[in-house]
Amino acid sequence: SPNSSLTEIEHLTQNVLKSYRETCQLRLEDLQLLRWETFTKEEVGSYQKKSMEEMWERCACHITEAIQYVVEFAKRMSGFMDLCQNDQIVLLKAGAMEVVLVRMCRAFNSENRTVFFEGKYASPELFKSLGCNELINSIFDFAHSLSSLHFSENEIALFTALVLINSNRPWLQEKSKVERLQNNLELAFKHMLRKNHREGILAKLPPKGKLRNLCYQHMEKLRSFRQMYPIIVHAVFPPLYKELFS
Amino acid sequence: KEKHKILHRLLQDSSS
Repeated sequence: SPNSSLTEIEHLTQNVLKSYRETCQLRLEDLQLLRWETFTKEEVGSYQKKSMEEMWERCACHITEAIQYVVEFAKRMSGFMDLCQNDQIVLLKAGAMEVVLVRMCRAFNSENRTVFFEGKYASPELFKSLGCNELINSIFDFAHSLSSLHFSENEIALFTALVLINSNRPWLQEKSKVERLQNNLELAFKHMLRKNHREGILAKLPPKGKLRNLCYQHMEKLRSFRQMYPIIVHAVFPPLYKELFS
Repeated sequence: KEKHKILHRLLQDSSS
């Protein structure tokens, strides 16, 4: 944007990095420390024996918790709270889960294809009782491909800000305001990559449709689950989860 | 607004 000075972009960068650091939920050092701490065969077996309802409820709670951190990230990002409330909600409703999926690559060990879950690293088989192997595998594949980019924490911060601030989301009321913030974030992201000689990753970033598709698959799976267990969803699933996904 | 009351509340809560 010709109207944004380098100082403005630098301020935005610092603000996004700070907001991210304050809301990243799990510290990278802790995740790295536990990287080879995997569930035993017996523990995996006991997860696999859990009922579908229990496993769904657990995962819904974890997703909701992760999303609350993303909401907090958005709130601390300069410019986000200046958007009208309709647009804040549109962006979070469409983008919060996408950000959670990107953040997940920090908690993913691509060397043994496991993800941090309830204190240890878990392979896709652990989630068998959810009854959505295809979705779980797609999410693991996605985390694997993102891991290969070796994102730094600063890169994740700016990239996830851009996942959230997307002026192409339907139902925005002040599209141009979102567009301006998005343009500035793009400048900030590219500026940082240039500074660190990391522009090469730009061509390797996941296409926007990939994240959208994973979120769509998740909502479809929830729909099927809800048809089987409407009372469980109604009575025990976190209200924020239901508000966002059903 | 009613449809997204929890998001509304989270966004308005300045203490979080």
